[in-house]
Amino acid sequence: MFEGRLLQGSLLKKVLEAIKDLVTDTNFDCSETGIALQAMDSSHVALVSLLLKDTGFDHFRCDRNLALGINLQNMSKMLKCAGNDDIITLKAEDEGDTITFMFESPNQDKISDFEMKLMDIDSEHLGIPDTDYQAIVTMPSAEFQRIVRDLSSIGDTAVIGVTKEGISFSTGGDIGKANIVCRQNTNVDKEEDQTTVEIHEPVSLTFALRYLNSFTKATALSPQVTLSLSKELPIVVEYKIEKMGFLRFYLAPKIEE
Amino acid sequence: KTHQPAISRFFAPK
Repeated sequence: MFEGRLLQGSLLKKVLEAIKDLVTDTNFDCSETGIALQAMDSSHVALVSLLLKDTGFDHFRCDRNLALGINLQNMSKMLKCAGNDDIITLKAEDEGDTITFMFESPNQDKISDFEMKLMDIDSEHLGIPDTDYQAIVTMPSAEFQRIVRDLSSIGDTAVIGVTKEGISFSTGGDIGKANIVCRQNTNVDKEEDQTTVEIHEPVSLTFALRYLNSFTKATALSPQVTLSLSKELPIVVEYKIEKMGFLRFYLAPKIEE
Repeated sequence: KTHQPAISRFFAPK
């Protein structure tokens, strides 16, 4: 059987909120090392990769590898019934066709069990090679969210450029143009307000803002976001999940015809 | 003109 008890249940709620509009159905791959998920969006342009390590759970048991086929809208409905401070336990039998979500209130005076039907999903996993990216930028996640939202009101695509000076976001549309530059900034008081740039080579790529906007629904998971870019490769937008792992989004760049 | 390729163009199936 599989069982995972997560003291900070709100993390799972946030993960679902971040991906439920991008991906419809997906397998949660459970093994003794944790829970992993990889799924493409319906237009096959973006890829989501989630890792929740066993060590981040208060209790974790997985007797044999399970692929739990889940409709994310339905799981989101179930998790919305958990309080933000609740402890959430996931349970599934090896041969079962349901998953149980147990919610415990912080002072243990309310225990709720929600059972959700699983589905059979044929999933194709893509191999993501280890890449030495040309540029890696870490910046406040709320800042990235704001920039992407602001640019979306002006254009459909953004050019993201990284030089040793910083990262720039540019767009254009019927009403005009916009260009935002965030400079490397390591002198701020709080580490989470820093913008850092690691660069091997300047890089500039074009992306659809609609997807970048969707990725920023993960902002609540982490105060910082890491953007990794290389010429003619998908951008990686990574939100680290404290003590547990990460939620990564990959987006294919637009290419000149 | 830009074209939006699929993600599978960059990452092969396992």
